[in-house]
Parts: sequence; structure tokens; C-alpha cells
Amino acid sequence: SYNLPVNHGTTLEKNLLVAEPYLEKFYGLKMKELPLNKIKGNDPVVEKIEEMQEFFGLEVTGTLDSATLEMMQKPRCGVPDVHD
Amino acid sequence: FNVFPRQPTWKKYDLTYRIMNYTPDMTRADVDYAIEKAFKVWSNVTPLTFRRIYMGEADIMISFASGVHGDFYPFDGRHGTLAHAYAPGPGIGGDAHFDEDEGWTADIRGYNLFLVAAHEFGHSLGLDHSRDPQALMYPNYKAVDPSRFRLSQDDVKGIQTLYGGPVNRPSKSPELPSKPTTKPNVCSSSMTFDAITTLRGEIIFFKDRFLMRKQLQNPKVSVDLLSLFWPSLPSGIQAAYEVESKDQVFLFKDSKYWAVSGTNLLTGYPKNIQSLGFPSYVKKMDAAVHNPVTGKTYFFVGNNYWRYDERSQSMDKNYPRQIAKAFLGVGPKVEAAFYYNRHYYFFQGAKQLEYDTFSNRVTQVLNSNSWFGC
Repeated sequence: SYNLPVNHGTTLEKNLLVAEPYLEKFYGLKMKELPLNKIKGNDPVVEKIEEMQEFFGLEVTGTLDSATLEMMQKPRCGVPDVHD
Repeated sequence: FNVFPRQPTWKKYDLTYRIMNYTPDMTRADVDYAIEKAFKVWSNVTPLTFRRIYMGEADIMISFASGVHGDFYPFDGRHGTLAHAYAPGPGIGGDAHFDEDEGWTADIRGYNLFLVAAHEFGHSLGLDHSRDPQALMYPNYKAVDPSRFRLSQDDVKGIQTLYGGPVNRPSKSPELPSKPTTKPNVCSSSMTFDAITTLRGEIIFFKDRFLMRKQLQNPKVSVDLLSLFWPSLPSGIQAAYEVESKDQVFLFKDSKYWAVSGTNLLTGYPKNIQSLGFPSYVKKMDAAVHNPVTGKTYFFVGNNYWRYDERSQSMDKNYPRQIAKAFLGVGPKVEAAFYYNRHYYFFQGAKQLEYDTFSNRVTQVLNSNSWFGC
């Protein structure tokens, strides 16, 4: 998995277990199609985190900070927030 | 607000829904009521109507299901995803599914079915998620007291972008004639009004979709769309009156009436006029006026009137009575009325009668638009 720029003190694995399915379900993250040749700055997971943060009016950090993780764990509607 | 890509909408106003199964968490009656009330949230502000059917394919099929339930979007057990719905369209289009693993309730414990259903039905009608945290179409669940629920302006603008306001529907029934779109000319000699009331020191004249606001100390008159002040009210208000002591104005159309305080629509409305004590044969109001000195409100219907006691909240006995016999010089009918400074002002066509409530007689005959300084 990618070394996400995560704040220190949170366990990456646990956070990713929350973030990846959420971003796949509601922000169209395609985990299976992640590019092999990762070029600096085009990390799709970071982009989707930023898209989700922007939608909810959170600070756009591209990281799994506590506010973002908290938002991801709120009960919600199953319709995606973004569409192809 | 957002709409779905390519803006799918229903191509008809009269939609059907069918409740396919029930959650064991609530009584059937509570489920039925929550679903009906959730549709009313949207029918109150659009031309849409929702009729329940019990067999066959409805436009909006409603069901409770757990985990995998046949639409490639499995539910995820307790919390997380509560429900989902599909944009307008044939087949699964418009359908709403609720996660049976959640604890569904009719109040604010657990997840309130009415609140979630109203959100999902927004999707069924073509609305997408909104970024406005105050909006019903915001993706996350927010526990609010369902009896105090109000649609946000964001939601109203969104749904009216797709379907128009409550009366924009092409007239299929005689009681919905198409409304003029140009502002009324208040100085026309044949000017008539649908209803008139005072409101916090102003006089409000209702005409079709418009209202004219007259501040007593200011000759200027502003003409606005009624929906600017009360977006969820229909146009064509037929009667209105103010109870100044409660800072409330009551507005009537056909068999329904609403209560507002300023621009705030009070919860629990519309109510049916029967709840005021009218006999069932009364279907609409011609005019209404409240006398703040006596605390009595007069409702005018055809040649008759009823008297309602605002303090005891009950209709006085031995009514209806004839207008012409009780209000000498007035009648037989009244189209609009309001109270100001010891006088009733009764409107009949392009004529207005000033009536002294102490001496009980007509003191002046004026043009209906005499308040506008024409």
C-alpha cells in the first residue's frame, strides 16, 4: 500500500481500513486500477481524500486527519457523493 | 444543491409509490405514516403528488433489506450506510432501499425513518447530495426532532429547479387555472384582491402568486412573489388574518390553512379547516378578519359567516349567520377583509367598505386600491 502522508500518532492500517472502502463507495476510488508507475503528486488516494474533504468543507490536507476520519465514520446515505 | 448527471427527472407530476415490506422495529402504521409524511415534504413545495398503490409496479418501490439485496450495492450492517435510492427512471429508477440492520424509529432515538426517507425520496426525484450541512440532502444523517423538521432553502431551490413551485403544473384540473406571470397593476380601476391581512404593522394584499406590501406610514408599495416569503405555500391564498397578540398570521387556501410568524412557517401546518369547527360542506374561505378588541375572528363563506373565539380556540355557537343581516350595508358576500384602527375593511370587487366596529355601520365606500395612493 502507499505510504500516505499521515499525521503521526494514528495507525495507518486502521485508518486505511476505514478510508479505502469509504472512498471507493462514495468517491469512486478504483483501488484495483491504481497506477503502478506512481509519479510524484498523482497519488489517487490522496486526490480522493482531498475531494472528500473539499465536499464536506473540511480543511483540505490530503491526509487522514482526525476530522476526516471522524466524518468518514458518520452514519449516512449510500448514494455516492460524486458520479462518473 | 446538486442534481444527478444529465438531470434525470420524472416526466409526469402524479407519481405512485408502493411499500414492499416492513421493518419489525416499528408498527406498520408508523412506517406508513413516516413514508407518507416524507413524500409530503416534497409535494408541499412542488406540483408533484404521490399516490400509494398496493399491487404491481410503482414509480417508487420502497423496501427494507440487509446486506446483499440484489442491486450490487450491499448494505453494511449497523450504522455506516443507512439507505440508498435511485435517480428517476424506469425499473429500479426511483426505488428506495432501507438497511434493515439499522434501528428504525418514529422519534429521535435510533434512526428516524421519516428523516431518512425524506432524504432518499429527494434522490428518487432527481436531487443529488448537497454540500450544505443544513440541507436535508446533505449526505450524513442528522438527528433532528421530526416534528420540528423544516426543508432548507437549499432543498427548496433544488427541487423547484427540477419541477417548479407548487402551482407551476400545467392545468389539468379546472381548479388550477394558469396564473398570470406579470405583476398586477395595483392602480387599475378594476383591481381586486384574493385576500388581505395586516402583518407586523404592514398591510399585505394577496393576488394570484403576488403580494403587495403597504407600510402604513410610507406611500410606497412593493410587489413581490409570495414564494419569496413563504416558498412552501401555494399561490392563490383565499383568506388571511393576523392575531397580533400571538404574532401569527393564518393563511387559507381551499380546505387547508397555514400559520406563519413573520416569514417563518409554523410546524404542524397545513391543517384542515374542519379542525376549526366548520361543517364538512365548507370547502374554502372567501375572507377572514380578526378583531383584536373582542378576540373574535370572522370567517366569510358565500352569504354566511362564522365567528371563532381565538382565546378558547373554538367556534362560537349558533353559526353560520347571514352577512347582510349582521353587517348592515355589507354583503351579500365578502371577498377580502382586514382590521385596522377600530374598523373592518370589507372588499367586494373593485369596491371597499370601511365599517366602524363600535357603531356597527359602514362609514365610507372607497375604491379597492385606495391604500396605494394611485
